[in-house]
Amino acid sequence: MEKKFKEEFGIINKHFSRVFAQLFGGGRAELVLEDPDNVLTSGIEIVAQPPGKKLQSISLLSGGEKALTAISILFAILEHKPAPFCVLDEIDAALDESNVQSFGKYLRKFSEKTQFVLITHRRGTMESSDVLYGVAMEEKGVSRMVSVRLEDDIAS
Amino acid sequence: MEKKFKEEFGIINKHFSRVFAQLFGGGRAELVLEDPDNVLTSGIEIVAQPPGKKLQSISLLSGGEKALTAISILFAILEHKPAPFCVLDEIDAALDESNVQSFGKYLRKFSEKTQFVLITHRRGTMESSDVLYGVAMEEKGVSRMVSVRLEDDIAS
Amino acid sequence: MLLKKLEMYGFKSFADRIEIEFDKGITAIVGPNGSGKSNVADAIRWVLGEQSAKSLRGNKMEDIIFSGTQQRKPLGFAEVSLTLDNSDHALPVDFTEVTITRRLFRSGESEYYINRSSCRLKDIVELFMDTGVGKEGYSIIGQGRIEEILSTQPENRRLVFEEAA
Amino acid sequence: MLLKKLEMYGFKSFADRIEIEFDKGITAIVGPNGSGKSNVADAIRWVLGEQSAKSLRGNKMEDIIFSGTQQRKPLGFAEVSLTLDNSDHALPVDFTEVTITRRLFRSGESEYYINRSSCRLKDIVELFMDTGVGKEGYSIIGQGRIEEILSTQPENRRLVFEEAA
Ligand SMILES: Nc1ncnc2c1ncn2[C@@H]1O[C@H](COP(=O)(O)OP(=O)(O)OP(=O)(O)O)[C@@H](O)[C@H]1O
Ligand SMILES: Nc1ncnc2c1ncn2[C@@H]1O[C@H](COP(=O)(O)OP(=O)(O)OP(=O)(O)O)[C@@H](O)[C@H]1O
Ligand SMILES: [Mg+2]
Ligand SMILES: [Mg+2]
Repeated sequence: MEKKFKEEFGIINKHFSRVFAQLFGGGRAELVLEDPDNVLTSGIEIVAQPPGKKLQSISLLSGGEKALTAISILFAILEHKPAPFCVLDEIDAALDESNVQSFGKYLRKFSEKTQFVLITHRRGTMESSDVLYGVAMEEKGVSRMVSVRLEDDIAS
Repeated sequence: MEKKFKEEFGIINKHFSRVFAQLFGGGRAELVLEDPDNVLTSGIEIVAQPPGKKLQSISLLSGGEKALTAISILFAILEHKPAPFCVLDEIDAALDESNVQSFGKYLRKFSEKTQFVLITHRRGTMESSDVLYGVAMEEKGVSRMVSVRLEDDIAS
Repeated sequence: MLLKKLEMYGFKSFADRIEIEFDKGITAIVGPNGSGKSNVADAIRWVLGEQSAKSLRGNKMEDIIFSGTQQRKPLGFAEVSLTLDNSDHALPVDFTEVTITRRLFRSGESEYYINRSSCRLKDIVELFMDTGVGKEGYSIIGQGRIEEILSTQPENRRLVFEEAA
Repeated sequence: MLLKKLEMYGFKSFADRIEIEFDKGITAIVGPNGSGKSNVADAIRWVLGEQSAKSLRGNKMEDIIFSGTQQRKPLGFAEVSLTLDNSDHALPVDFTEVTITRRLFRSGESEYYINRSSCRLKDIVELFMDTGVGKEGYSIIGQGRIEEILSTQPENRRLVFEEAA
């Protein structure tokens, strides 16, 4: 039981370090058991160091850095326990253009084995997608689906 | 005491309804005292109805609609109790392009009597500003100020 | 398992019958603030068996039924159907295509179907258990919720990993 | 009252001395994720007398001193100065230009100045009382904090209005 948790924890940790470095273009991150002797009741600390920066508490990271770190953990969990499909609602909101590109690149690779439905306002994320569906409310309060193309004024 | 609160509440409420209708291009909103007989201990309910939609709990509003409603309340409070300057960090993050434009238009009018420092990633907000300052980290982990122009690849 | 099609009628702002087809790969849903994008995610969550109105941004479950506009009357029920490709039999049934349907009436009555056979909510929930979809796992991340993965409570974080591990 | 200039040295990621001049109207601060934009807002909050490390995203106040990078050593103190145009005498002092300075050393020692005269933190806080700036009022909204104005707790919302009213 404890042994199993430690193994799984180790695997997710490896994925997290790898995905973080990939999304951040370097740097390092890991999950640390606060109480290694009591694995089943221990809290988990997140340690994240963007490239070139010094290791600090994640509370000091910027909004975009925190979002990208959370995305790295999400993908680490999905690497270990794959879901057949994934619905992500605006998880790219805090990312700058460059991070949106890294995120999109990673998603494209991941989408070989997982189907994604992404709700987004970001042009970069739209460009990384295979299909675009538009939701419109031409009649106020009533949603309908419309066809959209990337050239339309739909992205920020 | 109670009389003063009721007066001030009424004034902020007027501002809120007006600003909401301006930012949303219509619709209505108001603040409601949950317990009008015990004004000093009563909670305050926010009622918001975007144009054409039906009045519902604000929890059902979309992310962008909630943000714009919160921005309307902020401006209502600032109309009533002006601050000489205001520092706003990415409060436009959830707004779509059209709402970013409305927000920018409102800010420009407001900036006649209030100085604003806006942190933003949004092109529309940058276009509404008088001056742009860039922050860069060419040396990793060390911030410095750089000059930027709207043509640079800085906006989403 | 793959998503094939989502059909909605009377679910939140989808007053008229709507159909969305999904392909392999990445589908992006775009549109202005308040147009209904997150409502699509809510519909998927709901048809998979979500029982908490709060998780669907409502106060009571009835809030997910189209409540009308200044031009239209409210509807009397909401219905969502999700069709999945089950060729890999990730869902423990013989069908290679599975359609789950959930209906809620204003009276509070609910109906559930798996491939048009009436069933209970727990049958739908159990169908998806161990597939990585639904309440367990990280397959649906709602708007503004991504940072919760970094939750400052180490205890909460532990639960996160217990679900994943 | 108008902001004229912000000077920082050793504050968070601003390891080298930095100066930002402000004009009337709207100034936008832009840049990539993690470049230091929110740190500028934190510096303004801090020099105005913020005492909660948590409000500055730190665990202890020492966290606001430049902690070094892989190439640079940490610094021994942080200093922020804010210069304001006080022609309207919104700040209750005779000066038409007011510069407030705050310094924090790793030892935990703090220094405060108003126009180069040493003072206490409470002098700075009292200077801004009733001006609509600082802890009271809504002049500084942090990243991710705008939705809190809609706080689901009617009781919390009351406090919001008591401050505003
Ligand atoms: N039961 C209902 N009946 C009618 N309309 C509803 C119902 N529930 C929610 N809505 C409406 O749906 C809209 C919200 O849609 P949704 O959250 O999907 O927007 P969105 O496209 O995700 O926008 P954003 O980009 O701002 O996140 C709101 O305007 C809300 O009033
Ligand atoms: N005491 C410190 N010493 C050195 N660096 C620090 C210190 N405190 C914070 N930082 C760094 O400052 C960076 C965060 O800066 P900031 O929050 O201002 O970014 P930002 O430009 O607002 O980004 P975003 O667009 O993602 O919100 C982090 O990388 C963090 O590690
Ligand atoms: Mg949404
Ligand atoms: Mg920031």
